[in-house]
Amino acid sequence: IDSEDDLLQECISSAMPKKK
Amino acid sequence: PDSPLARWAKSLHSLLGDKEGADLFRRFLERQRCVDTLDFWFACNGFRQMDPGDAKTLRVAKAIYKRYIESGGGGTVAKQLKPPTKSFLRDCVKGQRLDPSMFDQAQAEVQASMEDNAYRLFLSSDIYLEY
Repeated sequence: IDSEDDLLQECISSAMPKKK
Repeated sequence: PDSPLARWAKSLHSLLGDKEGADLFRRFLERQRCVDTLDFWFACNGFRQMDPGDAKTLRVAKAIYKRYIESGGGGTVAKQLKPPTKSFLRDCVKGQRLDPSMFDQAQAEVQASMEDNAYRLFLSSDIYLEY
């Protein structure tokens, strides 16, 4: 099971702009 | 005229929508010791895209609340939020009332503060001017 920090980091990363 | 620097100077949104711009702004905020505000801003966007019916979504809402809002001592995000915004979010999380837009108001308050402070400082910082 993912830790709280991992979930938060995943959520942040999902919203970050990707390299064009 | 359409250099990255010119685009980033247009608005905070155009800066944060660009990978290099967002990375540079992050480096600037790390120096200012307020990178939490940027992470929170992205976390709000990420949360909005999650499925409210997924059990993971509640865990993420709790994690965002705990990390950025509840933190008693010196949270840079918590300091920028109005008391009613914080109590609204506390009620949402404790009452497990999830909505994709629940962090919108908090995000808007943090964004306004970033635009007035960190973003303006960034546009005249060494890190930006030397890019």
